Amino acid sequence: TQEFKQVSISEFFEKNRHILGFDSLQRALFIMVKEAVDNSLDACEEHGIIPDLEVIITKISNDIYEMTVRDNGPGIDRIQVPKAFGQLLYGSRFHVMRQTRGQQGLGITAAILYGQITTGEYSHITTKRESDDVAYHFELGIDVKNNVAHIKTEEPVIWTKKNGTEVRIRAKGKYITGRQSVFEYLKEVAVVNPNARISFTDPEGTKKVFERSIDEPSKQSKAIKPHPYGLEVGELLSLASDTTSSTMTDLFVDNFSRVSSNTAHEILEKASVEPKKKPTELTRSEAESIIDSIGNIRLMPPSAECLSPISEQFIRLGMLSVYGDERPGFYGKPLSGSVKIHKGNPFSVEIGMVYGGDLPADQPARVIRYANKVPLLFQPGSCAITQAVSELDWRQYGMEQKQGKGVPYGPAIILVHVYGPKIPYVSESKEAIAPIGEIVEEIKSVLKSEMRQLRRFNNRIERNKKMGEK
Amino acid sequence: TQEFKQVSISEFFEKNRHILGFDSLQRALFIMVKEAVDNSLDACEEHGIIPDLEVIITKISNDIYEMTVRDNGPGIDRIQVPKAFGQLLYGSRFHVMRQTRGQQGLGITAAILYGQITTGEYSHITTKRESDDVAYHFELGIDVKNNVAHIKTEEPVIWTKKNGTEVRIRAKGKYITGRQSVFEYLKEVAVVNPNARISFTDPEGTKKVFERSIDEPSKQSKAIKPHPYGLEVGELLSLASDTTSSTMTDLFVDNFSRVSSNTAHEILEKASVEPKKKPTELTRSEAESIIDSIGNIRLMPPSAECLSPISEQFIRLGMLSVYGDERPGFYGKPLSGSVKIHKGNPFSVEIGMVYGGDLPADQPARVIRYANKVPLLFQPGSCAITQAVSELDWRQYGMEQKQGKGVPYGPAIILVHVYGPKIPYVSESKEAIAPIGEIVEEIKSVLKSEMRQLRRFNNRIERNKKMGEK
Ligand SMILES: Nc1ncnc2c1ncn2[C@@H]1O[C@H](COP(=O)(O)OP(=O)(O)OP(=O)(O)O)[C@@H](O)[C@H]1O
Ligand SMILES: Nc1ncnc2c1ncn2[C@@H]1O[C@H](COP(=O)(O)OP(=O)(O)OP(=O)(O)O)[C@@H](O)[C@H]1O
Ligand SMILES: [Mg+2]
Ligand SMILES: [Mg+2]
Repeated sequence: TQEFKQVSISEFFEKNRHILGFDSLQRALFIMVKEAVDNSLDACEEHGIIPDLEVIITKISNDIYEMTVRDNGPGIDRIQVPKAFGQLLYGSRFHVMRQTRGQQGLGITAAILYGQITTGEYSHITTKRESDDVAYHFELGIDVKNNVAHIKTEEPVIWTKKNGTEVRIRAKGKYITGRQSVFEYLKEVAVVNPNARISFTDPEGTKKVFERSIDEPSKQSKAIKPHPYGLEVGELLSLASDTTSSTMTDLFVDNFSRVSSNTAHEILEKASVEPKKKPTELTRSEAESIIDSIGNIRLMPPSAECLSPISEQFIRLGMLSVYGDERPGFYGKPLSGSVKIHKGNPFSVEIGMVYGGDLPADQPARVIRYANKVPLLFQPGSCAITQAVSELDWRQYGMEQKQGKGVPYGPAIILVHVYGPKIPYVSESKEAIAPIGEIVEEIKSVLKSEMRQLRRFNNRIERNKKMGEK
Repeated sequence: TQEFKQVSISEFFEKNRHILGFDSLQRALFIMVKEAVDNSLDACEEHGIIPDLEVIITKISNDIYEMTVRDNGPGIDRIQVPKAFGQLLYGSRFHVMRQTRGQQGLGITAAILYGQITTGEYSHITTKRESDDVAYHFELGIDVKNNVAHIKTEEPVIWTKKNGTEVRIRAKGKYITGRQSVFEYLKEVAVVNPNARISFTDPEGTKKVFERSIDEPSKQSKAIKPHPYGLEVGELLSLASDTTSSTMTDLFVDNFSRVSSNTAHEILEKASVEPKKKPTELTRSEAESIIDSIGNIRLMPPSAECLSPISEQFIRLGMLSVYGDERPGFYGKPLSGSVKIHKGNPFSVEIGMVYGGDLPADQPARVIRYANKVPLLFQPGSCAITQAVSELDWRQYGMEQKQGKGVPYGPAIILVHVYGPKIPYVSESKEAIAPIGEIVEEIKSVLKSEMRQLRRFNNRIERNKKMGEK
């Protein structure tokens, strides 16, 4: 007969570590570095610290590597370390509507789990806040059955740094160079985080430093409340049963952005729901008519203060780091769309493009993908960005494209950045943006504006050629 | 300052329902049907019952649909219903090494969660075992904060059926026909489950019945223990600390397939580990040398009794249902590879191919993908099957393929089925097989044997042409 069982989240990911991105030895090493570096940059940005990161990869034996990532971030309260690093789905970013690289509460714990499975070793975390006299060093692993940390050592250590965190993990991996490598990731990160100094030491001991080009802390995105557009009936009902607000008007004013008490009144009156109604007494059909009336009311889009774009200047630098000495013929002005909304979450798209000149014409166009300032180097085939590029017709720009579909062949580099407090990814490895209608359409719309610049440029060239021929 | 929080798995998927496949209205309706039908087929197969399924989709309002799936399966113990349907990561298949469609413990609960979020309604489950006098009807939802069921109704009802289960869910959706539709899924399911009778009623009330063509229950795959190939150091250490076996020899004999006590002795002696050693005393470096010695010992591959192929006859039928009246010129004999192993899990690949004749030559070749007898209709771009097809050079067969890479254009239909107790999927929506090296290579190797048949066929045609010309 069948035996029913509850599976803990860490047991699920122990058996499904490929979903987190650990599906090959080279990708595993890449993911570990990415999770640690993303965390360091997020922590520095949240505390207004100019990032100073050190990434070191040493080879331990044939296919075992040790990764060390050290930052000058704020450090972590020692009480929180076991859970933040040894427990899946525990973190400080899931519930906050602000653009950060991390958003799930899984990243670094997944890397520690992978290290533990493949080597049997625990990981080392050392952290110190400015307010701490000493740093605290942990050697910890994960009790997979119960999804809790397993602490082997917890001890104070003397640290010369004022504050910061160091993460050291051993795991099976393979160090590679080229397109989907640790080096490529750090290079693409350095470009769009110009205030970060990142020093990288590879397994041969060679050190490369990505120097900072700006001396200011990053502009920190501010947390906002969800926007009512995209709210579902069930979500409103569960909010009404959990909320501490005493009236339906308060429920809207307390929990949503862009809703004043006047706007709340308007929404509720249109839905024939008493503004002073107690939220716990809301019925399903009342919730349905409220959702309908939200759809018919003009609301301001969410504030852009929760967003943090790459900006024009650094998009240009991003593309320059790709084409290097091959001078393009056309440099598009990087463009950015307005703030859009998907399921209550604001998002925006910014795009840059270069074309022609020395760029190779017989290769597929190079599409550089970013989400929340993190380069996406894997799973291009299932990403909203690749889909948007493929759905446009590039043949009128001298590019080759079979039946007007698919990534075009031709001398172009296209950089696309999608950013917002809650990017929908295809899976927990966060390498591809889910191909959701509104997102794909917005990417296409900003791309078309960029392509219009290219058409004007090409037309000018044609005109000049004709003038020349006369 | 930052607030750390633990997120429950249901809260995580409430905010990330696109990862489960609910990223558009039409895909949502598709996924709901798929999860329910997969469960019904699995339950019938496990109890040797010839499946008789009813799928009904009714339109409730503008974009609200109700899905009902009724089966003649074994029914479920009423005590288990709240957890099986109202709690994520609870099920009877995660811990068992046997080929089934379900393997995560998420499927149907995810569909119920989606229905609850988008309509605020609970779902209805009615079930009866042969040993029950009456059926039990539940109206339940999910308490998202705590990942437990929320039961609104639990009552006995009189049912004329001897045994079975009915699942009824209301949700936001969009009913479509064509390539990625519910109808297409049921058609492709019916072909490879020939003993299943599936009646489908669409929102217009039109009924279509896929009649069964075989009157026997499916051969049930048998549960096996994991195979030692692919075992990692950390996994061996955590097994050694949890196991009830009293010696290392017993640990291997009790927990792995293809390991007799002689083989266990051989593995342990090669690793200079005392066969009678207590598992709880195993050190990390001993575990490392045991893993090394497993790699150097010849072990039989896992038994194929845990596998359940589609078989040659039904692969042919699968392709016939695609090409219909367009007669191909070449019918390849469906081929199947031997049992391979990935991370201790056995898997196999079977492939069929038709080519030429009336098939359209200016379209991309049609690749029909299956995993554990379930058709994969989404995310082709990130699937191991698509990658394997794209990496082979098809130009020598009269197909067009840019620089010998990508899905070829030409008059071919290729059906690929990957099957085994634990298929690694890219994400929890189970629509794409993770592009893991061993799996991609095995698909390519079986494909090449199939292509060799095609080459022989083409050569024969050439020869005959030349003979004719003389
Ligand atoms: N270097 C660091 N400095 C400060 N805090 C950190 C650092 N690394 C991790 N943390 C804290 O630990 C928490 C857990 O990290 P983890 O990577 O698991 O999740 P996350 O970053 O919130 O989300 P994601 O899963 O998307 O990466 C973070 O939310 C953060 O509060
Ligand atoms: N129609 C059914 N008849 C009998 N048992 C069922 C039926 N539907 C679901 N179950 C039981 O409920 C459990 C949970 O189903 P669920 O779909 O959530 O998970 P699963 O099928 O085990 O895995 P997956 O997430 O991969 O679908 C199953 O494991 C099975 O035991
Ligand atoms: Mg993180
Ligand atoms: Mg299931």
